[in-house]
Amino acid sequence: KQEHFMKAFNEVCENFSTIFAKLTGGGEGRLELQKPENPFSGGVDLYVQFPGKPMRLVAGASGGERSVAAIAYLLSIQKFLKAPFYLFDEIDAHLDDLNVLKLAETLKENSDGAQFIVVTLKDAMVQNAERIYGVFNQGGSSRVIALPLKLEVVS
Amino acid sequence: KQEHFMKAFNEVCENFSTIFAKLTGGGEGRLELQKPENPFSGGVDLYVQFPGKPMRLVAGASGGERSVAAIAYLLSIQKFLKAPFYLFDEIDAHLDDLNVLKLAETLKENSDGAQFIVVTLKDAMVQNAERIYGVFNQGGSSRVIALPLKLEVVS
Amino acid sequence: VYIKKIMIKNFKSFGNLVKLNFEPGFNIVTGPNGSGKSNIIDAVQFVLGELHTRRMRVSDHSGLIYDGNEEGGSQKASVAQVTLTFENTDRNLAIDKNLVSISRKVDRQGNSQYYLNGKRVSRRAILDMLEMAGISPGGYNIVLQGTATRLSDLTPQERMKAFEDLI
Amino acid sequence: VYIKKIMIKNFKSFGNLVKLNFEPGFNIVTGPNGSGKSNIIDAVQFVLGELHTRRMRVSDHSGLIYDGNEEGGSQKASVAQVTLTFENTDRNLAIDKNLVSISRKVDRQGNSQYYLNGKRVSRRAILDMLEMAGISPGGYNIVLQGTATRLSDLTPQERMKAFEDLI
Ligand SMILES: Nc1ncnc2c1ncn2[C@@H]1O[C@H](COP(=O)(O)OP(=O)(O)OP(=O)(O)O)[C@@H](O)[C@H]1O
Ligand SMILES: Nc1ncnc2c1ncn2[C@@H]1O[C@H](COP(=O)(O)OP(=O)(O)OP(=O)(O)O)[C@@H](O)[C@H]1O
Ligand SMILES: [Mg+2]
Ligand SMILES: [Mg+2]
Repeated sequence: KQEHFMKAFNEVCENFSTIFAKLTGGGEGRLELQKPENPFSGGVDLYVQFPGKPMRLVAGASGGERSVAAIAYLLSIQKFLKAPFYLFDEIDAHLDDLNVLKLAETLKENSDGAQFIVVTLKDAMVQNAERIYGVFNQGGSSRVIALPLKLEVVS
Repeated sequence: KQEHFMKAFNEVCENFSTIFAKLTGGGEGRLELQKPENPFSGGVDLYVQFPGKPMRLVAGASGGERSVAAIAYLLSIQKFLKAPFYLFDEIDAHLDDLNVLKLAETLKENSDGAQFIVVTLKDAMVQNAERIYGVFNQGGSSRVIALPLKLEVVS
Repeated sequence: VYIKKIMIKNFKSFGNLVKLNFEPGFNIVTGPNGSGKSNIIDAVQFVLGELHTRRMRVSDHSGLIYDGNEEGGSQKASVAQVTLTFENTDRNLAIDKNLVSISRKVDRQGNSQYYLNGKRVSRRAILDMLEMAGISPGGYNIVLQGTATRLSDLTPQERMKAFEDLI
Repeated sequence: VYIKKIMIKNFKSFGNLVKLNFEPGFNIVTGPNGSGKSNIIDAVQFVLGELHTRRMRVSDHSGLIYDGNEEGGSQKASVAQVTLTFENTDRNLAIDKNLVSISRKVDRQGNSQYYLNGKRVSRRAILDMLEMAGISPGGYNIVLQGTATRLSDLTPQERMKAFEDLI
């Protein structure tokens, strides 16, 4: 069991630092076992270093920075244990324009062999999509139409 | 005590429906006592009706709709009991472009005799501001500059 | 396996039958506040067998059923139904078909019925089949509105526990 | 009464002395993720006497003090300080001055010192003065990041209780 765990853990760690570096343009993300000699008796710490800042535990980062770290963590598990689909509901709500753009590019790059269904209000996400579905209310009931690709966010 | 409460309650109710109608372009917002004959033995229900939809308890509304209702409620108290200042940290995160614009206009209209300090990442809010402060990180430490009014969001 | 089609009828704000055809890759869902975006995600949780109405943002099962609109003339519905069709060419779902559809109905008393390719089955049968392909209603692959930082806000112990569950 | 000036030194990400001059009306604070926007709001809560470090998103008092940056060459600070100057021409603060400044220092052991117009006073003295003008660290007029729907998510009983507190 421990051997199996360590193999998985090391693979996710590697994925995490690669994806975190991509999302942050050169930052460093690290997963560390609190008790490496006996993993299950301790927890897993998540350290993040954003460009120009010191390394710190993710709990001390800002709202947007914690969203970026959570998304990188989720995508690092995805590479290891492919879930058939992902549903994200406005995960970009607290991201600034630059981070939204980086996220959109990263999702696009990782979408081969995966399915992302992403609810968003942000233009930069919509512009990178492969398919866009517009939801609207008509006569008190929700409807959905497939939108042509080069459209602005419905507002 | 009850008389004093009822006078205050009625005033806030009136403010709430006026501000809610302004924020939603004609929607109806209502505060109701669960036990009008003995107010303190019951709670206060918050009903909202967005244009084209039936009246419903606010708990059943969407994330953006609940943000709009909460902001209207907060501003309705402000008219009654003026707080010296308001600090809002990304209250517009889940609002679509139309609601951000309506919020920005409403804050601008209500800012006589009040002080709003609003943290935002949305362009439409920045464009309606009377003063803009740009925060940025330099050498691992936060700095702030006053920005000239006609500037896009720093990203 | 991926989601090929979702059909929603009388589930929350979907008073008419709505069909959504998805493809693999990067799909975006957008629209004004209150249009029904999160309700689509709730519909997927519902058909995957989610029992906690709180996770679908309602206080009881009847909150999941379209409650009509007097002005628009539409009636309160008595049953909500969602059908999800998976593309299964890779046979990750232990069913020997290219398309596998699961369906769930619920009435205002909270009685649910589950269907697999049109045949009535138990909830357990649906959950067991989905689990083999790494699908569950409360899975880490579904991030609800307002919880984007959840994976960063876990304690180290919770993170270890989530890791053990995954492996 | 309104906030005229905030001075922040070695509080969270503010390693240098930063001065912000505010006016009444509609002030916007914007900037990239992680630049320090929410830390400004935490600085205001701090100087108003907030004791719960959780509300300022740190686990203990030393988390409130600038922890430096080896690469940038700046050292860990030992004390954080925030000073808030109110414009008081309307005399809503029971002090007969046009400008009233409050200040708070904290060291890494969690010892705080409070100042009113430069004179050392107790925390209680600051809180009593502010309360008369409707100001408190946990007031409804401060909406923290991620809590925009809080006032809508209250139960009817909580809403009544909040109402009673206000009147
Ligand atoms: N004691 C400290 N010393 C130095 N930096 C700190 C300290 N505590 C927190 N920080 C850093 O302060 C930075 C800014 O945090 P803050 O939450 O204010 O950002 P923000 O501008 O609100 O960003 P967002 O748009 O993501 O919400 C973070 O990167 C965080 O790591
Ligand atoms: N049982 C029901 N019958 C009819 N309408 C309902 C029912 N339950 C919820 N609704 C309505 O569904 C609407 C859409 O909700 P939903 O949360 O999906 O919106 P959304 O598109 O995600 O919006 P936002 O951008 O604000 O998050 C709300 O206006 C809500 O009042
Ligand atoms: Mg939503
Ligand atoms: Mg912030």
